[in-house]
Amino acid sequence: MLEGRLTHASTLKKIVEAVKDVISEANFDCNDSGITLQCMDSGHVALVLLQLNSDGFEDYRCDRNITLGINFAALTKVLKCAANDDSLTLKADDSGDRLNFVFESQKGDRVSEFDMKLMTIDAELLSIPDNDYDVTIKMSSAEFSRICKDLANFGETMNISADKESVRFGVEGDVSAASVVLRPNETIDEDEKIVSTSIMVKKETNVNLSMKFLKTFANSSLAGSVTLELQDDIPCLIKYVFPNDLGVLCFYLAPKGD
Amino acid sequence: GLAQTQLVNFFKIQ
Repeated sequence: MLEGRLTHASTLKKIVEAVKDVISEANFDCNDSGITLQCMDSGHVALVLLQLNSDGFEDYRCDRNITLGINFAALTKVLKCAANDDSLTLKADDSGDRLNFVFESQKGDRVSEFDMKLMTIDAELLSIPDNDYDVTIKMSSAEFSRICKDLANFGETMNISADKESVRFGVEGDVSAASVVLRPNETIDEDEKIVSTSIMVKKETNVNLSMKFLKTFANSSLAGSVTLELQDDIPCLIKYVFPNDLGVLCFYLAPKGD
Repeated sequence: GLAQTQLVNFFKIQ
């Protein structure tokens, strides 16, 4: 049986919001150490990898491994009913044919409950090796989102090139071209948190990526910062780390090439 | 334009 309680239902809401345009259904694999989801888009170009650690839950117990096959349209409907500061308790028995959601207001004066039918999903899983990428860029997620939004109007392919001093995001369209260059810096945002751009380069890198997917993966609500891992001719990794050791949401995107 | 590759060209199927 699985039982997990998140202090904020909004955590799961944001995750589902961020991936629902890429995947329509996926298996949540639950075990003692947490919940994992791996799923590709229908074109097998992009992959979503979600890892939620049991330690990041307020309460968590899973005494037997269970796979929960979830339809994201149904899940979105359920999560829409949660207020942002509600807590969320997830429950499933060992049969794995239903998932139960309980949202509870902070004051405990409102409790809502939803039951969702699960499905059997035959998914192809990929082995993703740990890679030491040539380029690691850490930046504000709002900045990354702004760059993708701005440049998406100019063309379908984003070229990202990085050297030791800077990273350049560029697009060449039919009638116009656009680029944004970022250099390492440190600024203070409105919450007085330090937002820095750091660029670590072992080897100069130049990759071409689908603008449509990048725009979807650029998401400022998931975490304050985002990490981009790049290397010539291999899929790029876009990573969001959740606070309080809850886990990570990774997007892998295959490059464009000749 | 450039051709889009697929992830299976880079990662093995489990």
